[in-house]
Amino acid sequence: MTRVIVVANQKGGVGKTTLVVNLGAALAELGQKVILADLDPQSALTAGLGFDPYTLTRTAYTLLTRDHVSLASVLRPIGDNLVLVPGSVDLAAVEYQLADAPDHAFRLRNAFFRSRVPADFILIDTPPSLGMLTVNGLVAATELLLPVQCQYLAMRGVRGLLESIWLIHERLNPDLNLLGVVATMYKTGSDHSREVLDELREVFEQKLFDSVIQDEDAVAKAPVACKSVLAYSPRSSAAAAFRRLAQEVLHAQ
Amino acid sequence: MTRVIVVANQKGGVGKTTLVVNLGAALAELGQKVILADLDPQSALTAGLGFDPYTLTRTAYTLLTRDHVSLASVLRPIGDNLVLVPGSVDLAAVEYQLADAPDHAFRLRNAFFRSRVPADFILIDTPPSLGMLTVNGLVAATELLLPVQCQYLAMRGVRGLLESIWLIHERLNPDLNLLGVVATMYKTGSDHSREVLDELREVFEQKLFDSVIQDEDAVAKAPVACKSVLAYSPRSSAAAAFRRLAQEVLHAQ
Ligand SMILES: Nc1ncnc2c1ncn2[C@@H]1O[C@H](COP(=O)(O)OP(=O)(O)OP(=O)(O)O)[C@@H](O)[C@H]1O
Ligand SMILES: Nc1ncnc2c1ncn2[C@@H]1O[C@H](COP(=O)(O)OP(=O)(O)OP(=O)(O)O)[C@@H](O)[C@H]1O
Ligand SMILES: [Mg+2]
Ligand SMILES: [Mg+2]
Repeated sequence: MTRVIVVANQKGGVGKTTLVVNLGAALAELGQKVILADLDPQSALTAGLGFDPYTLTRTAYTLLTRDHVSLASVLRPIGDNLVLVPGSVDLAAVEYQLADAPDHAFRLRNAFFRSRVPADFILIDTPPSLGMLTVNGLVAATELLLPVQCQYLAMRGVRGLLESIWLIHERLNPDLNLLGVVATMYKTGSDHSREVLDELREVFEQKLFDSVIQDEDAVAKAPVACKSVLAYSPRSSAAAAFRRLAQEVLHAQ
Repeated sequence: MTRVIVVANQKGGVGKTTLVVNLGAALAELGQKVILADLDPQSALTAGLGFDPYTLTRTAYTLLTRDHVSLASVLRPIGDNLVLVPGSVDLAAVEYQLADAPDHAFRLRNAFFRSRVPADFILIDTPPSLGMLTVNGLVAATELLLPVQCQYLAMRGVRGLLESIWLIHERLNPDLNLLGVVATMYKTGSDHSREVLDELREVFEQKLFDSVIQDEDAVAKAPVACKSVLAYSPRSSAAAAFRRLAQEVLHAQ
């Protein structure tokens, strides 16, 4: 049974893309078959793996806007047990293009249902908004993974997101559950980060993963080398944290 | 002559909102009359100044979607020489609501033209996307201020943004110029930040402001106190940097 996990948080720059590429790599390392899907018109996931979202054809855009496109036909290998549904700048047009389609929120979900691709995990990266692209991710998934930055005000957007999840759960996808919350960009030695982490623990309790992703240069440098941080800097604290998170995710269900 | 400056960068979490509130406060401190305008449905600028974007009426949303609404009727005082056009969660609907209006890119600009509010500066905060809200900001402005995070890959999105600026310049707003680039979230002691800053200097030359905004807890804590960092932590490096930036902006024209 494929676990379809959408990584969403409409606040910008909180570590969604970083979580998708690195959790994906860690699960693949454990022998899980993983598909990463890039739904963001800015396609940082895609670019950070060495592809050009300006020129690619056969992308998430094709999957969302054309009928009868198979998932298999858009997949690109990126490593052992790891394949990518690349994003494209064309995704920016999806809002308008799908507006009148009666199944506009179900395009990604239907594409997954049609496909015969065996995968243990599909991890979906989403843009910093609550528009049709993120909604497609939320409707296609059974689990939501919520990265929250260790900054004051991180909780603000979480309320809006959880309300949207609830609406989607009620009206479009009763299967969607909160898998958990991952604290990201934790600055060691910052009392600010410490206080936010404590508050996250209080609010989310067991739903907050033990693994905390620290702010570490290697994480930001890895995509420039077109690698996950596990490949780029295997002995970094971040690599260890993502590996630990993969174990937690495997056992969370 | 009012200088209308749009702060834009479609990448999330690069410091747009932080720049608007703190540069605005620094200009107001120098005696300039400043209007801050929040075009982001997430309305972090508005919330960080103590307002509730879920319940406010008379907001940027009203200004964009109704005819004959005066700028004066939506302004809220926030300090000496400082007023706010608040954002609202309703802004999320603007994309659809304005889609068929022939003047959809000009709504904000026309609202500014209609108004008789004397201001030296209008600073416009935009969401992390290149949709109709950011376009309204780019069309209403004469100057673009571009915050760029001191992270590898910061330059990626800048290319897409500059292409959009060029298109807007050609088709919608020939008055729009690049005021300059501000390096944000610089991590002292990080060779990574140093390298990115050097590259920004190389690429943007004189257009890169000398003032660099460092990563500093006080900046993230200030909005929780509903203050600018100048008010919250006047002796922080960040407060000094924003004050210096205000001087550079004043003399940049
Ligand atoms: N733990 C970390 N340490 C250092 N840098 C990080 C860390 N996590 C993410 N970053 C960097 O911060 C920036 C933002 O992260 P990322 O792109 O993953 O966030 P995002 O939520 O996907 O952003 P967006 O909303 O724009 O899609 C990137 O340059 C990334 O490399
Ligand atoms: N110099 C800084 N030092 C420390 N924290 C900062 C700094 N600049 C911004 N931040 C914090 O980083 C987060 C993102 O900044 P900000 O909201 O200004 O970015 P943004 O580009 O407006 O994001 P979005 O694209 O989501 O609108 C906020 O929590 C902010 O308080
Ligand atoms: Mg991302
Ligand atoms: Mg912002």
